[in-house]
Amino acid sequence: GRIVRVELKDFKTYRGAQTVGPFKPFTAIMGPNGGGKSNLMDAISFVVGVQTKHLRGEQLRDLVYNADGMREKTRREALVRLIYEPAAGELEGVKAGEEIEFTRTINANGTCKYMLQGRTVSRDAYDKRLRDIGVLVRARNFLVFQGDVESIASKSTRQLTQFFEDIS
Amino acid sequence: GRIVRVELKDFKTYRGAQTVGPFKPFTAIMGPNGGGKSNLMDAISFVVGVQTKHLRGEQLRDLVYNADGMREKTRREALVRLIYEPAAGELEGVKAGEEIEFTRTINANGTCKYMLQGRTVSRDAYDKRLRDIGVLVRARNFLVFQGDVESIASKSTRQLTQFFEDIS
Amino acid sequence: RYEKFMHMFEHVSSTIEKIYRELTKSSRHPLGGNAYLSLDNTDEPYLGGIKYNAMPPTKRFRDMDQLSGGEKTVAALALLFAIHSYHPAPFFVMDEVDAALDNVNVAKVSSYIQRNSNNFQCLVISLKDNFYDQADALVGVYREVRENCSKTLTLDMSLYSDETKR
Amino acid sequence: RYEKFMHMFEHVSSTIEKIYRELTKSSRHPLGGNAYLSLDNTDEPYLGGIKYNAMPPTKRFRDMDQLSGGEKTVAALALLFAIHSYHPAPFFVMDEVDAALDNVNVAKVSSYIQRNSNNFQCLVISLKDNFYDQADALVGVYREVRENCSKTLTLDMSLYSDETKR
Ligand SMILES: Nc1ncnc2c1ncn2[C@@H]1O[C@H](COP(=O)(O)OP(=O)(O)OP(=O)(O)O)[C@@H](O)[C@H]1O
Ligand SMILES: Nc1ncnc2c1ncn2[C@@H]1O[C@H](COP(=O)(O)OP(=O)(O)OP(=O)(O)O)[C@@H](O)[C@H]1O
Ligand SMILES: [Mg+2]
Ligand SMILES: [Mg+2]
Repeated sequence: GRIVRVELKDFKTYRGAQTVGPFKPFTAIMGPNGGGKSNLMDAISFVVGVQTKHLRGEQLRDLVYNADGMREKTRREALVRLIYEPAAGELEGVKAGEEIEFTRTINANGTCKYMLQGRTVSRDAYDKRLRDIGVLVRARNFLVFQGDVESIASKSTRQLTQFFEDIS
Repeated sequence: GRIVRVELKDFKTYRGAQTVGPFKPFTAIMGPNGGGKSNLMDAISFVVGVQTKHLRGEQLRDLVYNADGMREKTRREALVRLIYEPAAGELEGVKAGEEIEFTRTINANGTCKYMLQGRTVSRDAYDKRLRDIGVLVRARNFLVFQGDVESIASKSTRQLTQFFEDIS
Repeated sequence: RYEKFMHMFEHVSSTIEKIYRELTKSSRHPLGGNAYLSLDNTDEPYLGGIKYNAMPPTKRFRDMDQLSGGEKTVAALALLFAIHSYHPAPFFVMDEVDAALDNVNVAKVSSYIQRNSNNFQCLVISLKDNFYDQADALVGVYREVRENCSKTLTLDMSLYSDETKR
Repeated sequence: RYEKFMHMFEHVSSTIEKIYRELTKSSRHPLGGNAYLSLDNTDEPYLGGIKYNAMPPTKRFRDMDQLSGGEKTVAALALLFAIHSYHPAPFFVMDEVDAALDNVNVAKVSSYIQRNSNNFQCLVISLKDNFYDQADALVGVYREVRENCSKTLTLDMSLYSDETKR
């Protein structure tokens, strides 16, 4: 399967409702320094459940759009929705061409909700659905954040074992 | 003043006697990955007295050419010489256009020697001459090693104070 | 636990050799470089460490810290792709992994991704045009100064024939 | 001790504003960005910390770790140049400082260096051709495979007129 598009609302520098995509098998993201490229990767990481500390934030509220300094006055909510199209036969009960929606939101008081196809579900049910499509969030073996690549080759032998244990 | 050229002998990947230069006010160093660009910067850092641990080596012997694995058999010696041309009136007793030679070597048993104009001198005398031309080795405020630049902006407030103390 | 760990280790260790060779081979060095993994503790591997070694073509065995910035990046990408192939997630997101690569290595990595993008979808953030000129789609991210926020534009590259791409 | 420290602090703090502005100004934002240093402990500054803040043009105050990779690099270079100007060493060596910079910022940094290379000599290692096309001399480093070592070639760019440089 593959990501078809990503919908964002007030996530980091993405103000208001925006749709990014469609994504193809090999999609390149380009643009000037400080434009918001890494913030887009943070949005994809956020919606699959990666912790805020890996998204250059200390608390969930840091991920909500606040470029105008109105942080306290207008308690905005943030949302990221990932639209995924499974390959034929990848998931039981899902016909090829059908889309699955993974949604994660941050509401006004800084707590987050998980939704599948628009219905609120528990974190466990959400993670299980992600595992069904092969996304193991804990391992993060499919995300390489800015600046991390070189340090991967010099990981200590212990760290490498830990990395393997997380995945196997 | 400025660096006119650098002479190397068996330093890291620079086998045998080689001369690099002449250098101009703005000189760019380019070339493929793994070619030896950072090794050239290590040579310049070495000759002004920077410690081996900042030059990707654990002991001085690591800086001597050993690409052919003959490390033990042919106990090579390494040498780097920096040819510096002071500006008019920069140094007492030195006419404009005269060159000053700073030389540092590593001999067969892994100890190093410092030379000014070809004569062996003490480390203190060498450092003093470097200070005369404005090179403060301890501060390293004129060297930016590969990969370090981004971390400089996120130095902790304590580290910045230390950096200032070293230089002032 | 032992079974699971060794199953993964054997898979990654055989895959990494192939991928590193593919990422480092060239017309001058058709065989590419050598990469392999080794275990500190073969009885209870999850208690010991795993050593990773990569040797660029024509270079002999050295510690990984002795490699140059670009050589380390290529070795790291080979390891990442090998680990990913064990439990392949459907997509991969990489943020400026090509920062330390010269043009030759950028072209090698980007054509490796192009060749494998049918097995797993790749989203790659890059500042180098010779990385994204092999992509199927381009997402341009820019800052809309008046509204003080980011906006995006998407270009489907398959609509352009090879001539206009140049 | 207090005198010396404060003398340096005042010099760097006033210089950094000028340099950061010069590195970030453009035709769209002629005033550039804002950068300044502040002391935690004004009585005995060497006992407290020094806080550095840089704000790119049109962006409001934020923590330095919220800046993007490229924004951080520009802020770091401004600090380095400001500190260097206090006790200027006759030369500066920089190894791939442009790795995270987009083409616009590469051109800004490289022309800043070009403009200041009469005050201090700059040796810059770079993989990007729009960094070194403003240089006075090019040193090409390559690996001589047969001899298993590095070699260099030097090109004096002032011999070429502007046409051939293209
Ligand atoms: N919650 C937020 N609301 C608004 N702006 C934010 C928020 N969090 C971070 N930012 C801003 O986002 C910008 C960084 O964007 P990002 O890191 O995505 O840039 P980038 O395109 O990756 O740039 P580079 O090419 O330099 O890596 C910063 O200027 C930062 O101030
Ligand atoms: N003492 C030594 N003798 C011989 N070779 C050495 C020695 N020390 C390091 N090397 C080799 O030097 C090479 C690294 O060179 P260097 O770091 O200068 O490359 P670079 O041109 O900076 O590349 P990049 O663009 O990737 O940063 C490595 O392949 C390493 O094995
Ligand atoms: Mg970024
Ligand atoms: Mg290098």
